[in-house]
Amino acid sequence: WPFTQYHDEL
Amino acid sequence: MNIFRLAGDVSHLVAIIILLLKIWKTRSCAGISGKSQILFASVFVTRYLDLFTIFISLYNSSMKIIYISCSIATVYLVYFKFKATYDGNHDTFRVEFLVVPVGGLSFLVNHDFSPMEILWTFSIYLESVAILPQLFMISKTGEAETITTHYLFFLGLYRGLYLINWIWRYYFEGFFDLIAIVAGLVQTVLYCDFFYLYVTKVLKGKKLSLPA
Repeated sequence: WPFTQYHDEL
Repeated sequence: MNIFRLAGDVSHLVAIIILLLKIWKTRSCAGISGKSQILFASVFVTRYLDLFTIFISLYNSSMKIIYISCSIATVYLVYFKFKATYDGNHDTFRVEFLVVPVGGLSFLVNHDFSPMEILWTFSIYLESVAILPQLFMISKTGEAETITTHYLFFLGLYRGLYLINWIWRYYFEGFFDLIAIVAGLVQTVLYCDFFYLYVTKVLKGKKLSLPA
């Protein structure tokens, strides 16, 4: 399950 | 940042501005679902809380602030300034049928069980279905003003372009966010029926009206 540290999209 | 992502953001911005200008210039929000607009404003507010926690770029922060302000301004115009023109009798979609399941799902399926991440997930799920009250309203009245259909077109185009952006990012950056992709797919599919009517009717100069 991919965990993204932060969301860089709008 | 690739061209599809940029075009998606611009398309999203165009949609929001078209709606604001339509309401402002005609001094009327007839045919616009206030419920969808409240949902979109909630989407932006719950998603962009990271404005206070991380800085990604000037572009990122400014767009977030513009989206939030415009969506709140739209809600204000519909429910306060031009409330007399708001077509509440036709805006009868039961929003709790969207918000409750979406809220539950964001607790169950998320990247990380933290308040910020759950709110982000909630906003992603909610955005995918937030247009339903508007589409329901159009199906009820059987027609939409041409300018409203342009708004819907750019709003649908935005998530479609993001889908291409995600394919791009997967190949070139190894970036892969399953939650955003699945929700984005659902969101885009919901517009397909509308896209068909837009191309076959509105682009040929006809008003969008549904058969009785």
